Amino acid sequence: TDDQTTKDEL
Amino acid sequence: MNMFRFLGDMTHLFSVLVLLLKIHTIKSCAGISLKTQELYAIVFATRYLDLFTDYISLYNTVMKLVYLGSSLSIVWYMRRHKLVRRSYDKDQDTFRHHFLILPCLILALLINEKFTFMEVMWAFSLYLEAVAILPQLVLLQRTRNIDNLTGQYVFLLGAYRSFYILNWIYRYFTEVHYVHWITWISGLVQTLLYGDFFYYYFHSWKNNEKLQLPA
Repeated sequence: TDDQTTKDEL
Repeated sequence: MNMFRFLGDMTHLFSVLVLLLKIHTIKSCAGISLKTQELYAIVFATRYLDLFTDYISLYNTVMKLVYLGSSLSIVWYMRRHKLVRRSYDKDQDTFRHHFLILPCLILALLINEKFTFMEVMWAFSLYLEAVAILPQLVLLQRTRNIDNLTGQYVFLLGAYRSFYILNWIYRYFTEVHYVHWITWISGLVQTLLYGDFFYYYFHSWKNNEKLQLPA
């Protein structure tokens, strides 16, 4: 899923 | 955003500010490894390529800019500033950090979440961050005496990744499908590298003596 690859951590 | 991750980001931010404060006020970078600072600048540059493509939150964007700006200015200070660069002992800071970059790049090409430029760069930045502290730890072993600010800097840097490990455990149990093996393993390796430094740091802090690393 797309949110898997969205990096929300710094 | 959970408390562990926020504490981790603040600790990381504080470690960079401590370093900038030291260099800016006493105009000295004695005991600081330029190689580690250069590696961190590469870590942030390759990690935050999505700065203008993916907007996560204002906090996320601001923190990325602060990390990029501070790491680049520290490198600039140590390379260009006429006073600061004089205090850089380059003959002690001899770790061949280029030998770290290539293996991390090859590993990122082999192990990544998706074989795209962004994902490979992201994996590369995580592998590189895990080992970026090595030149600094080698320099500390060599110079033996660690001034307070440098000791605090390395300690805070280790603490930040320890908080992140708690954050990953928390997210694993609270979020469905939250699995990032690349991040977790790199973060664990990174924290383990600080292990012996932490031991001597706590030891000296407990006995209230000057921090000395064994030869």
